[in-house]
Amino acid sequence: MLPVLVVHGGAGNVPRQRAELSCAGVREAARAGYALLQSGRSAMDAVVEAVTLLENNPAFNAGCGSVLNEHGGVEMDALVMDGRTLASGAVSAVRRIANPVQLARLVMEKTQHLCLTAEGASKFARAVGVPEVPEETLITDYARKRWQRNLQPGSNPVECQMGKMG
Amino acid sequence: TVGAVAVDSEGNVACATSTGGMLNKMEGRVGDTPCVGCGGYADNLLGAVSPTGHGEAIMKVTLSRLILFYMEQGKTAADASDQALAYMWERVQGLAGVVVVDPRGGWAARFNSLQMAWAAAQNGQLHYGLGKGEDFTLPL
Repeated sequence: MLPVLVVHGGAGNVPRQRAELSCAGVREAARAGYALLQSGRSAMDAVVEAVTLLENNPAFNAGCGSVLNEHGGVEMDALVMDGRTLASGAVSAVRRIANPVQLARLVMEKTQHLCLTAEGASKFARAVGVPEVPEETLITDYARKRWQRNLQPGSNPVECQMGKMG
Repeated sequence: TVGAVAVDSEGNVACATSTGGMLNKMEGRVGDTPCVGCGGYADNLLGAVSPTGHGEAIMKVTLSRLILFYMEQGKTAADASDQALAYMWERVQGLAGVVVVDPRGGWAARFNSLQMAWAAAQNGQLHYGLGKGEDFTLPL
């Protein structure tokens, strides 16, 4: 079996000035996840490592760099699934967590549930020792500018983020 | 949104997806990402999928599971992805992208949006792209 790892950094319309940042970010994440596969680690370890790197990269809309909600806050979602057993874990509307994908994995491994949401997810994070981070550390200038631009009357946030058909 | 799929040396598959959601979303809005079958799916018998795109559209067609359903019918990862994205566009005018692996190590990165940053590592080579039809390669 030849191991393989494939990552994405989001669909839509990437501004020209961020294109190389995005490409460099996905290349770095793919290399890191693949290195784990080559050392014999599991597919689950590899995808969580790759997504953690992408969450930590402010060029992408997850973790640090997340888009903002209508109130200017960060609410994040994440999911993991293991093809061996169909085990799965997820978090939704979670705040002040640097790496929601790691919290989703803990939901899979340490609870009987598939998804924890909002304040319940935060309580679970505290219970399993996942530290909270200041929300400001997840917000980039780029995300704040896009949020402000799309508060204007007549703006179309979905089209702004997704662009048009390719 | 960011995501990853993988097959390890024992033939096990997995997926992971993470997102900040949609720009200027309502407080409390949850999209496809945390929903099994929508924001990802992994089954050693079929493969693994991680999507990105318009979450409400992805949920309406359960995009990840739909791709694996097409693969179960014998389509390749790329053909199954294209068929599912076309179905989503026809039914709900949704834009999205996906990364997909099958248990034998076949893979695909497909999208119907303008762009999707993606990269794939296998057998000493790193493939990557951003725009339609791009597939650049580097040695790992």
